[in-house]
Amino acid sequence: KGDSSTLKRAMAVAQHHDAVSGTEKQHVANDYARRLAAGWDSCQVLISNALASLMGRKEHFVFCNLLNISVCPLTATSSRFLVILYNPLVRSVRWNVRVPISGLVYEVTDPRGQKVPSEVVPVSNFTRVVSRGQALASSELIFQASVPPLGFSTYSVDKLAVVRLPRTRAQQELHRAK
Amino acid sequence: AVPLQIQNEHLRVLFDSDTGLISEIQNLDRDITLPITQNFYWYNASSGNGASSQASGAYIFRPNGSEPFPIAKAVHTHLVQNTLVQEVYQNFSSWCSQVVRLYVGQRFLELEWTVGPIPIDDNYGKEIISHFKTPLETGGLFYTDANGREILERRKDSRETWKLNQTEPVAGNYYPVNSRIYIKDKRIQLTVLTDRSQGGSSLLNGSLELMVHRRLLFDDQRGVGEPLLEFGEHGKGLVIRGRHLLFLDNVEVSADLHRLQAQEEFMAVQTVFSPGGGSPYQKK
Repeated sequence: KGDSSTLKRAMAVAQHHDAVSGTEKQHVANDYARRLAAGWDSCQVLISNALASLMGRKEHFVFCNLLNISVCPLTATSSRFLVILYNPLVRSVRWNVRVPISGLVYEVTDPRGQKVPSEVVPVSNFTRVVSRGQALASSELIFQASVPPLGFSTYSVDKLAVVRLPRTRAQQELHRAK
Repeated sequence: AVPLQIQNEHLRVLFDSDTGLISEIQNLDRDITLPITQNFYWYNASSGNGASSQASGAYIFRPNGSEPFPIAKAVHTHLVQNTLVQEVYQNFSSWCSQVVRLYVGQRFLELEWTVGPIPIDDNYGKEIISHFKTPLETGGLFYTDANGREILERRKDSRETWKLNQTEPVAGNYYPVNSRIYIKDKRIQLTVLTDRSQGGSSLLNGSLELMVHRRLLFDDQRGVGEPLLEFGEHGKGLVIRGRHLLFLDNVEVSADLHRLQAQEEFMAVQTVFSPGGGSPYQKK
């Protein structure tokens, strides 16, 4: 059962005590973090239920809380996955999606099945350091998504096999010369 | 010798070929060019002095001098140039880095900074700022928001309703920045959207600064009883990653841009993943 009241309570406690400003002892800061994490855990169930209801499909929804440091075990290890984007605004938005991945070539399709331009960029060394070995991803997949007002879009991502093309005649000559 | 640059349909950003720092931003739609230098600095946190025993701490920001120290005068840069996104990676030190990013179609410049763990081996508490220097004639005025609602005009070394005796030249001019801060002259406005509440100020004409992180060695005697050391999960201090979004435009149209973008930042799209292959679901 999804429940947002745990997070509401944790947020209320945190705001009342200025929790984010550091004006508390370290062990109290740890307790605030624990309360917020527990609140977000139960909110994830709530969001999963809401998305299942909106989509008419019950999926195994995964929330990657460390996307900002390129950590998401599902996307980094899967050859096929869905990216579901929910827009809480009353106007449509274009959103730049960055997904941690470990392959080289991917195909992204929008909700209508049309291919979407995408790019793969390497994860920076700094991100590797700050993720402290949690990052299974070597790169990030980037694409632009469009999300309707107060609604969601589902993009599917497929990892493509890298086909080694036969050498051209010029490349053969170069190889032989080397 | 060719200056590094990134560009989309709306903005062009140039980097100094000697220092690797941002040196100029151009708004291509309005033909606006603003020389700008952005760098990270640190204020040395006060442990108390002859004027007052007050140390910088969790409640109190009190640097022991008005001049911040640059974390690096020149940075190592690395350019990633693609069709959808162009990024310049700037490495300021082993604990401070930044990605300067432009997505296709985007009307703002994104600065994604990573700061920490702040080193304290030298026994100096440090308050880290991102600092922007421009030639804008701002007349000591800058603007900060109040919880994303009313934008308030701030005047250096001044208060609107009483005669101020300024005793803290830096901290006394710092104001809360809940979502945005800007400076402007008669024509041009430089706006920075933050992704979290920070302290900010404009201490010199045309400058703008935001405090992004701090790590302190002394308690400020306001009740916590511990210095703001931020051990974090690994006992070495916290690493913070955040974003600043920069808008450069005419004064007249800037609000249209930063207000709409702020909505997208603070009511952000929720991203959820799924391996797929789910089953049909009905509410009943």
